[in-house]
Amino acid sequence: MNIFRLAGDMTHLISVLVLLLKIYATKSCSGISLKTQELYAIVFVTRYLDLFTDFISLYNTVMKLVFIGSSLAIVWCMRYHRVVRRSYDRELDTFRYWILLGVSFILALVLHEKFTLQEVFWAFSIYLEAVAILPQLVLLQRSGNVDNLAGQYVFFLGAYRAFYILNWIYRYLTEQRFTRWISCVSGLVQTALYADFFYYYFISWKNNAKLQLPA
Amino acid sequence: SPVTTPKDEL
Repeated sequence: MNIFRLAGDMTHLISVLVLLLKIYATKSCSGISLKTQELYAIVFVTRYLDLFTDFISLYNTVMKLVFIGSSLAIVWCMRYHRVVRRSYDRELDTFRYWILLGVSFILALVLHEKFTLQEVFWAFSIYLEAVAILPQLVLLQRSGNVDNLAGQYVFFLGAYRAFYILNWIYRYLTEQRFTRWISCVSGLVQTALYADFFYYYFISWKNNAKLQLPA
Repeated sequence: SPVTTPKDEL
């Protein structure tokens, strides 16, 4: 464990807590893409298949349970909670995410570390995570001004993967034979997708204005 | 087959 990865995990945890806070406190999920939340639930379930077979550390196991539990709780809330579900922007959240699922799965069948169920699903979850934010970014674009909690959620989510890139650089420099090309390349793509959002987020923060994304 | 890196990251 290094400081970059710890910072990344904590930032990721904050992004999930910000989202849970927004939904729980305001009993509203306006501006939040259910499709992105569902993709993230799939990312965590397919990535942590080794939850009960490989014990890395208590921290690792607890964090995996937190991420799986919170992502499923958010999806449940947005779909079935009688108050929250009414504020879901159903007509704006129309990204055809089957494409993302299909492409990621085909890519995982072709590019993986080992052709085993666990490794193929792990690669699938890495590829899917890189594009899982797209429905959310499209929804932010369509709903124009984002309320600041939705913007903060995306900001922390983008920052966490940027920290992980520093972590991979650090591990590559300090550990022999550290190779994680699938994660690195996918992480770079993921962070690049956030780049334009970061730019507009920074501008709005600097001008102390509400976030304006180009329509 | 290439060694699979231990999945010690989240």
